[in-house]
Amino acid sequence: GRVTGGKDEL
Amino acid sequence: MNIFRLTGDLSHLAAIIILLLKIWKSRSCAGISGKSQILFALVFTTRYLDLFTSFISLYNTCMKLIYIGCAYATVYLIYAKFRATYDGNHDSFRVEFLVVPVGGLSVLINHDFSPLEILWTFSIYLESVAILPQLFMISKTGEAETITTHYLFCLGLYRALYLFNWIWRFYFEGFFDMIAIVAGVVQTVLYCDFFYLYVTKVLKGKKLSLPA
Repeated sequence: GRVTGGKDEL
Repeated sequence: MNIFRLTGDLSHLAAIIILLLKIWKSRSCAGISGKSQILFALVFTTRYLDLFTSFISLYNTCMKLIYIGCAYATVYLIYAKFRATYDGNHDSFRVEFLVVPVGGLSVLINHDFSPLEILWTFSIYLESVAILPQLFMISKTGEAETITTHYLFCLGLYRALYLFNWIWRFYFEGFFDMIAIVAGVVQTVLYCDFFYLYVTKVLKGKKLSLPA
């Protein structure tokens, strides 16, 4: 999965 | 979003609120490490800079803002409003021994050598060890108020639940983030000794005090 950029996890 | 992720976030939120309310209601931050709270404020600040660059969801944005706001409110209560009750003599952990190596590591091991990504990585590494000044303070004084142990339990539980979330996401979404997972394991392991004391003492109605 994509891990860089905006993060959906807090 | 899965159940582990949601309960993890709520556990994290509960921890933050418990600490704020404890300080506010007792008008005192005795037994609380201001250094750990500064580190958490730094963690949220460096992690949530993506608020300016990308929109994920209303939930995501609101939670990030709440976490940042509460972190700074907690620091304000400790170092300004209730400063007289702050136990600085026992809060003697040297944070530069955490921040400097973590800063170096985040520059060396990251997903992408860009400012935002390095700062995010820094926040992940720093969060994993940010509780150490608090645990150090408890080991130094040999005791913790029960409400403080509830705070620590919720805070530790949050990252443990995230571990289950990552297992879930790996199986059902093929998603994994090795940096978050390794740091999350380290973070959870640091709480294990405390979890043991919490279950064997606090849940049986005893105060958490360490043997001399």
